[in-house]
Amino acid sequence: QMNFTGDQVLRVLAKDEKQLSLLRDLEGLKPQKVDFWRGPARPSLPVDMRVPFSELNDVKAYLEAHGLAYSIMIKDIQVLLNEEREAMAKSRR
Amino acid sequence: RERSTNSFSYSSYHTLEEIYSWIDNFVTEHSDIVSKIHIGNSFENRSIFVLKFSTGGFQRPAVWIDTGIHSREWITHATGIWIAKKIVSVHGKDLILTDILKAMDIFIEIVTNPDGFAFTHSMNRLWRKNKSSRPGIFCIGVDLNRNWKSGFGGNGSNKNPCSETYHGPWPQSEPEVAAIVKFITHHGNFKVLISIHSYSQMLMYPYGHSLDPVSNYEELYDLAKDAVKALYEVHGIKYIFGSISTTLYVASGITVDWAYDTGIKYAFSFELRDTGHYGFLLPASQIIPTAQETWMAIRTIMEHALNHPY
Repeated sequence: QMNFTGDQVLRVLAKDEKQLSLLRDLEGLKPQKVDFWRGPARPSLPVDMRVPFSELNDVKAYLEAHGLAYSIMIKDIQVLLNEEREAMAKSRR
Repeated sequence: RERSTNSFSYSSYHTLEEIYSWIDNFVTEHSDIVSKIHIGNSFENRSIFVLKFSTGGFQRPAVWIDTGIHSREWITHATGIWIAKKIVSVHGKDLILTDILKAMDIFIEIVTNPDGFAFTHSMNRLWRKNKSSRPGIFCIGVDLNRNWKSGFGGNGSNKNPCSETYHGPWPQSEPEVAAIVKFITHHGNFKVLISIHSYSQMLMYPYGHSLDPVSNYEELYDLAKDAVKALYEVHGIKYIFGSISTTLYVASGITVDWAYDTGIKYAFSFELRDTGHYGFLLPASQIIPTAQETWMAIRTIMEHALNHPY
């Protein structure tokens, strides 16, 4: 099983189309690193992206440098995965 | 192995083996109304099954519901299982559902992407695509919701095999998609298609590959509005609705566009709840409330199709 310890999901609220395209650029800058759970669609919709722990500082610096407001939707993915797995094991028991 | 569906926990997530075992028990216990159809095999040669709910007749007007085309969206498989159980539980009691099954058949494909789903349990919980591989291509998997013929290869899909929205080498290149196309085309009398995804609380209809409205967009808008209202009344979860390209983004080669272009006028795509915090990792405690609200929306759509034959 892949481990996602320290990976976070950031929720970004792009103000306009320009900021959306900055987010789309991120996929090119960090190929196969940034995983869009909710892709850049329109300014009225949030963009959720999973960022590996190793890339967090870079990505947050990029967002802040471009004035992209974000919040941390999931602080540590592995914590939720462990809870999910424990719930499945418990149900099986 | 689960011995009967009564010991099966509908409020938990399950592995592929547990789901396939449940399907066998479920069909055995409700053989008067449910049967299992093998529609093909996945890339890694796993069987692909569809549950058929029928009270008789031949090639009746039919409803198609699929879940799990994106493997990491576990809430969708769990919702499909719960809805299957709901149908047999309320048949004969719920007048609307009973009337629907008097005139129509319902087909539910619970694990539309078995290889990807097995992989989310064995290796990578966040895997989305199928597991196909081809000589010379060093990334694995095709996005099965970009591999359909309508608008194939257009905006909102990616030709890069390493992308999460890679559309594949050609339309219906993936066995998981080809199996559905073959089954629905051969049946020839589907009137509704509902493809269930997560997340972001949306109910959408074609087109995804174009901003042009479909011919019956007013009808679909009103029906989506009614369905979303029925959903909201269960647990107060708000959905937005509209055509895919105007509500979310342009996406090409998707299931509902193919269905619509094949003549299925009532084609919808659900993006189930995440209540704003969990994304694809919705806790199992939310399986049943999610399924309950989704059922009311689906029932609204099916009732409309029953009352508006074409």
